[in-house]
Amino acid sequence: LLGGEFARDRKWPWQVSLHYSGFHICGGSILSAYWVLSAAHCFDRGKKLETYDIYVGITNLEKANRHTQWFEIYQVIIHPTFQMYHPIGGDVALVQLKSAIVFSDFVLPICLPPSDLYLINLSCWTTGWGMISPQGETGNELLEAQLPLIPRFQCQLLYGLSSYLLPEMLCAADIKTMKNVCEGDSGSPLVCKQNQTWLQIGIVSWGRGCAQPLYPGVFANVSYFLSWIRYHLQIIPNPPQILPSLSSSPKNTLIIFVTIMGHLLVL
Amino acid sequence: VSRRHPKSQANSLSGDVACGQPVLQGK
Repeated sequence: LLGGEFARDRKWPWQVSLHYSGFHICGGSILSAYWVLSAAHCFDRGKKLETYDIYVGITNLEKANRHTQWFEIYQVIIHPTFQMYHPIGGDVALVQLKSAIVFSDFVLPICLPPSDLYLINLSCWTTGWGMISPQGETGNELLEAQLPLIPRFQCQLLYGLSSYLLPEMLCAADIKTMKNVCEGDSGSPLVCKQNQTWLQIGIVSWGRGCAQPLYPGVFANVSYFLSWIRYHLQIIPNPPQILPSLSSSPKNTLIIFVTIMGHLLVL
Repeated sequence: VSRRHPKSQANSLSGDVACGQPVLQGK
C-alpha cells in the first residue's frame, strides 16, 4: 500500500497472507472456517497448489505469534469469466483450506455485502502487505489506508481508452494524498463499515502503476460475484480430515506383535 | 475460541461466528 499506516492487531482479523515458495505474494480475506476469498490472478496456471501457504492472525510477516495459524490449500476455484472479457476480468478466487480456521479475537471472518448495497457515503478501507513505494520497497507490517470510492464512469475517464473497466469492477484511491494499492496487495479486501459491521465490497485486482494519482486502484466488485460465492460455499463439502488412529492393517498388527515379543524377550 | 455472539449477521457465511465485527474497532 502506498501512503498506508501500520495496522494494529485485531483491527482487521479477516486479513490473510498468501505465500508462494515462502514469500508473500497476495492477500486474501476469511469468509468462513474453510474458505478464503482472494484474486484469481494470484493463482497462475504454472504455480503448484502445494507450494502455497496461507497465514491468518498475523500482522508482521516476519513474526508469527501465538495467534498465527498456518494452512495448506485443498482447492482453488477460479471464477469462470477470469480473463474472458478483460485481461484481468473475473478476478475472483475461492480458496478452500485443508483444515479449519480456529476463530479468536485475532482471527474472524468478514461479511459479504447485500446485493443492493448503496455505496455512497461509506467509510472504506483497504489493507495489505504490498509494495510501499513505486520503487518496489516492501515492508513486513500490515498497512491500512482509507480509500474514497471513485465512481466507475469517472474512473473510466481517468483510464481513458487504454484500459476498459467492466461493470464488475470498482475504483478507489485517495488522489490528494496519493494513497493507493500496489503490487502484493492483490487479493486483499476493500471493506466498508455499515451499521457497526464491516462488509467486503472489493478485492484488490489491478491498476496502472501505484503512484500515479490519475490511475486509481481497481477492485473486483464483490457484490457482482455474490451468487457465485454463496453457491460454491453452500454446495462444496468440507475437505476430508485425516484423523490419527490406530491402524488395524495386518502389517501394522504384525509390527506391534513383533515389538511386544521383542520387549518380552528382553525382559 | 471466539467470544463473539453468533447468528446476528444475515450476510455471514461462517455459521456460528459473527462476521465483520473485530474486537478492536478503529476510531
